[in-house]
Amino acid sequence: QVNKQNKDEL
Amino acid sequence: MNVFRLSGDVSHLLAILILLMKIWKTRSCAGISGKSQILFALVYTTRYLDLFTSFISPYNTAMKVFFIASSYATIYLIYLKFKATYDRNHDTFRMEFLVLPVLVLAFVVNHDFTPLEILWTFSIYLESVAILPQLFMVSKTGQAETITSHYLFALGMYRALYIVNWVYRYYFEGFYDLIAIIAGVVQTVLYCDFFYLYVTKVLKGKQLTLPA
Repeated sequence: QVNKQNKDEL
Repeated sequence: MNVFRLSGDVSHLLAILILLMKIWKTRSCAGISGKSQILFALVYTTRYLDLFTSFISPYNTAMKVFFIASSYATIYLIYLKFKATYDRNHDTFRMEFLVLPVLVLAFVVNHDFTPLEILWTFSIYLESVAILPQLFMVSKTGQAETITSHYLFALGMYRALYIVNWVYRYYFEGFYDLIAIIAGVVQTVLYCDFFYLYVTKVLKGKQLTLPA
């Protein structure tokens, strides 16, 4: 699963 | 949110507070690289543009706003308020040597070729090397004040803790982001030499000095 929308990290 | 991620954020927050407090209490930014601080401001500005496009949580928003605001406050303290104490002769690392290659890389290796995504990628890559002017300055002068060592340790630990967080997320959530992971590992590796000196010298009550 590649991250694109999951930018919850800082 | 897991305990490693939270510890990483706390460590990051602590690093910034230590730096601001050091400058404010001693009325001096001696030994601090203004260039690293400019790069960090660029990192936060380009990464947190999503403040305008997506809301995640009050915690997330508050931290982002704090990181952006504190980075500009630090620049203000170094280049304006306490500029007489800024050690510019030792802060000679060329920022363009970092910014330009990182910009090219962000255009080439990213998750998605859109403006926000490229800026986010640029910021991740830039953060991994943004501390180099500061480390270069320490190696040039051969020493660092103890409070500056604490700052560097907390700042280095932040990404190291994020790596543990990524391992955790991979196993328990099946989630991973290769761009963040690789950049985070590079970032942490750059601190290794410093971590060694910190543990062997600063934690034993000595000032951080480099062998001649």
